[in-house]
Amino acid sequence: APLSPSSALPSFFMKGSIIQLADGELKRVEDLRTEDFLQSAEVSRELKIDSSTVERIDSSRTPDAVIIQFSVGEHKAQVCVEVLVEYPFFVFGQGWSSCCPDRTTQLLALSCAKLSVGDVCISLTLKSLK
Amino acid sequence: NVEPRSLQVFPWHSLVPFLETSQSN
Repeated sequence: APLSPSSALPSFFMKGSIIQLADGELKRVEDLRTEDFLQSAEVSRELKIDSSTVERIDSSRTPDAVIIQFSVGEHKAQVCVEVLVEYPFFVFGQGWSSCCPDRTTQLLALSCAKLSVGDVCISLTLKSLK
Repeated sequence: NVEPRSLQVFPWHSLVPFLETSQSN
């Protein structure tokens, strides 16, 4: 079953939010790049980056929500998440993307691309899962 | 006068989803 979406987006997605990378460097959320996540995961003892490819995007019974099916990691495990249409994901080499970029920009002031089937998002998993 | 506000800092790993696949080798 997909995860239930929360009613509001976390405040750290708001443009201007200060994010601390694993090496201590501070960046604004809108300035983050793929390398920042990759380098932070390298430093982390517990977390590693997985590639999660968008397989499907379906409408949800929940208003303003969608169900996104990802193919996660080298084993292509199928994971569904239910999120608000404005929820931003970070796409490799592209940056923040959401199912409804206009709404994301309206609510968070965060510039977004349109999240589409085939996009490869950054996700996290535990390094100890071996 | 503008009062200084404490700056809230969020960890990088809050921003991307944790998609646990329960996959084991």
